[in-house]
Amino acid sequence: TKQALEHDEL
Amino acid sequence: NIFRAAGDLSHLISILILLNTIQKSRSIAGISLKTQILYVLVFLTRYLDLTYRYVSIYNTLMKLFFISSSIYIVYLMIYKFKNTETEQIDTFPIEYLIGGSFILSLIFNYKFQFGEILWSFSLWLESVAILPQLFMLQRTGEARTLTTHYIFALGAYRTLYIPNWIFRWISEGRVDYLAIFTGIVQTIIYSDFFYIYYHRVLKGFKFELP
Repeated sequence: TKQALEHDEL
Repeated sequence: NIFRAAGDLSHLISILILLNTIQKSRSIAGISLKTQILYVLVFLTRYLDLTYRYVSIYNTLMKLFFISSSIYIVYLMIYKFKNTETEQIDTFPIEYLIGGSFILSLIFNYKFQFGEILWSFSLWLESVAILPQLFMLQRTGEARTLTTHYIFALGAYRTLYIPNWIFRWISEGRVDYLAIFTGIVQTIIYSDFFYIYYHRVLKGFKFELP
């Protein structure tokens, strides 16, 4: 799994 | 995916319901200014990343909408339709929510960087931002139906994000632990409200606390 650093959600 | 789309739509609708309620009734009775101020903080700390991070035109427009509409609502509440009666029952101590979220954001973040700490802070704060509003409902014991629709739509947004995260975990292998944990906390805080909303408002009764 990759950690969600890109923050593409609202 | 469908959950994300429905969640965002629900978020958008909640703001439109609130704006419409205030404009039409020309009153902010029963709406917590403290919750609205917390949302301004949430949106500013989370969405100011649009100045240095580009995701998509959709993402940018939504962020701009949430920042500007939340500030506009606070403006309406303080200057245009000031309501001292409502203010007097809006007594939740939000400094604890802000302070607690700040401490949690220092402990739990993806990187100890300014932008990441702000992002984490906004997630924690959002999870508890509705508390002053729910507290006010509890004190008055009832609410205007439109106000309950607003709170429901706002709560549905984060609740719908939960299946969205499960979907993304399966399809992309993407896991945002912070968002998931705070999203679940937020949904738990709403659960009591959801229950009453379902049993009373949707069946045509007034929103009254048992």
